[in-house]
Amino acid sequence: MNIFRLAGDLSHLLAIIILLLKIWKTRSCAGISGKSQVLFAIVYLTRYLDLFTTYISLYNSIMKIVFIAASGATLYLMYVKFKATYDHNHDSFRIEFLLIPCVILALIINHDFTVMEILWTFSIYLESVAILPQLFLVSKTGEAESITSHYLFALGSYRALYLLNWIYRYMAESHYDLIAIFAGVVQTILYCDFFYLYITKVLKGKKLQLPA
Amino acid sequence: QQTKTDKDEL
Repeated sequence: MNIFRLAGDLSHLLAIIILLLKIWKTRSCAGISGKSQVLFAIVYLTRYLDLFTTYISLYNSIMKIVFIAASGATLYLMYVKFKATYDHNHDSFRIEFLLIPCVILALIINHDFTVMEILWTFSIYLESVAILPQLFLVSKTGEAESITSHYLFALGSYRALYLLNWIYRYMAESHYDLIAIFAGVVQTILYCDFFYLYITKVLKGKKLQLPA
Repeated sequence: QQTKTDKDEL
């Protein structure tokens, strides 16, 4: 564990908590893509299966349980409790166009052709594009509530911090994983446009308005 | 052959 990875995990945890609080406090999931949340739930379920088979550390196990539980709670709030506030019309990204290529790629490019490894690889590829429906929704509505942009900033920062973690681990432990690094770079690049808008607008107190 | 990821990351 290093400071970059810890900061990344905490940023990830913060993002999930911000989202849950936003939906719970405003009793609305307007502006949030349910499809992205479904993809994140799939990411956690396919990646954290080893929760029951390998024990790495208490921290590792607790965080996995928290992520799976929080994503389940978010889906429940979005699709059951506050279903009426879910923006079906704008949340129209075809997630099969993300799922199928990730499955195919995971079968072709992986470290080991075993079920656990394929699922982990699929989860890594899927996570890199899981935010697309959310970014698509923001671009369609043309704006995002400031709490939603804080959520996106924390979520985008998490993988950016992981990139620093991988640089550190390569230098300090000569440990690297090209699949995770490649997907992490793609994932972080997808946020760059948003990061620019967040820093130039939201931090100045303006609303996040995408140029029409 | 790159190092096998020890999957200690979240």
